[in-house]
Amino acid sequence: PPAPAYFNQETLQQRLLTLIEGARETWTYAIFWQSSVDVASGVSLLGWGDGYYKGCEEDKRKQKTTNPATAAEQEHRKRVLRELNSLISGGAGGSSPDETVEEEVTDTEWFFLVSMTQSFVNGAGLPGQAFFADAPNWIAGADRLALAPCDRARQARELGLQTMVCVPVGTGVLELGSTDVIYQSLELMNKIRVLFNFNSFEIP
Amino acid sequence: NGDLPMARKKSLQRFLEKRKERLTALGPYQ
Repeated sequence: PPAPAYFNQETLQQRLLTLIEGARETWTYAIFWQSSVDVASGVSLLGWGDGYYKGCEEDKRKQKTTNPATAAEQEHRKRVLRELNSLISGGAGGSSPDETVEEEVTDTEWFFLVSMTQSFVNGAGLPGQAFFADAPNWIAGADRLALAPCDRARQARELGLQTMVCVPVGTGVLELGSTDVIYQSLELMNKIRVLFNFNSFEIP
Repeated sequence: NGDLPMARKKSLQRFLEKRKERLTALGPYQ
């Protein structure tokens, strides 16, 4: 029998892409945090399920003018990216050298990459809070992000994001982020509920 | 440590491929 749809990363990726690319608003990324329980400790955990990064063509220019990362920070990001690239390509560097690894890593790219290493235990963090309360959390505006009781939200703000949304869906939480201020939209919430109906094998 | 969980590895692979496409389309960085 086919595996449940939520275990299939291809359909998950397709849902994230459909949501972001089809949205009226400009979202920078979407992440699905998958819930699980550690059998040994009984700890409930939200970990990386999958993510889709859209970014923005103007990210670089925006970053250069408003929030230039220091040279040392850029070097650190490039080094990490080089190592990850080498890990993915098996260290052989592929058939042709990838010069884009040497390009500046924007703040939002870095935020997305760092997200892959994160997890939230027992309702901690913005995704964890949304999951345990079973209620969406929509934070629009840098000032509100700065006040959120969550390190991730504050880091998001420091890296240029202005809106973060966490919506519990099925076996996890869908998180959206944008460098724009985007206010809550019923249309988007409905779209999320339809797209992330995990009882459906079909992508609507 | 060189051993990424599969979900993260796939996500990372997609991210790097898409980044390459995006940057190649934008042309050399000024």
